[in-house]
Amino acid sequence: EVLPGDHDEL
Amino acid sequence: MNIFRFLGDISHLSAIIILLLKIWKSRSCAGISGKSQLLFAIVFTTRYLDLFTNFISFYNTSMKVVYVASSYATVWMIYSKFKATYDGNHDTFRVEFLIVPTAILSFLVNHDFTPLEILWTFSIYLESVAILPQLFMVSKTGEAETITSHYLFALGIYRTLYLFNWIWRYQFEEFFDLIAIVAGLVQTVLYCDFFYLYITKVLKGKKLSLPA
Repeated sequence: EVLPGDHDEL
Repeated sequence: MNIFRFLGDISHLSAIIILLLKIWKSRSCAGISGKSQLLFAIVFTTRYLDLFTNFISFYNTSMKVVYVASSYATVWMIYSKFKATYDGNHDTFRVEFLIVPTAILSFLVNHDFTPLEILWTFSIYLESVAILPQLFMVSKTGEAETITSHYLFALGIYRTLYLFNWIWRYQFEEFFDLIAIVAGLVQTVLYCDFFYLYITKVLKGKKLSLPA
């Protein structure tokens, strides 16, 4: 599950 | 980074450049929905607020800057520079019906109840429906210029490629983001009708016309 705030996609 | 995500970003960048050039060269924004472009400017603004605080890579930062700058430039051309050519009578989609539900949903369904995260979530939800005013305008005018259909195709393909990127990342990186995936699926489904028309008509040299 993605951690909040670490969105590495555009 | 994987090939699907890279091709997706290139397709997205191409769509943005195609639109910018179409309006700038023809000095006209006929057939272009200013509302959709406004929504895209909101999408990029709310999604890239961490532009200066969260450095991921040169590629990531430079693409974000290009996306934000070009979306504002496009809105400026439509509502200011070439506003005489803006076809407001056919650009009548009620954007509040897109902004309010996505804003509410971003408060209810998100990864973390913090301002940045809620704004990021809002931008993901809004992006999935931001093209509706444009598709509505094409259906209302009953046709679209060929360059506009190429713009829409590139824009639609970008999120379709991102779906493959998420499959790839789930498979090889144990990464998945359900919010982005569900919104990406909705976004891609909205283009299906257009994809069918584009492939059956525009690629055969015909003009894109919708049964009015």
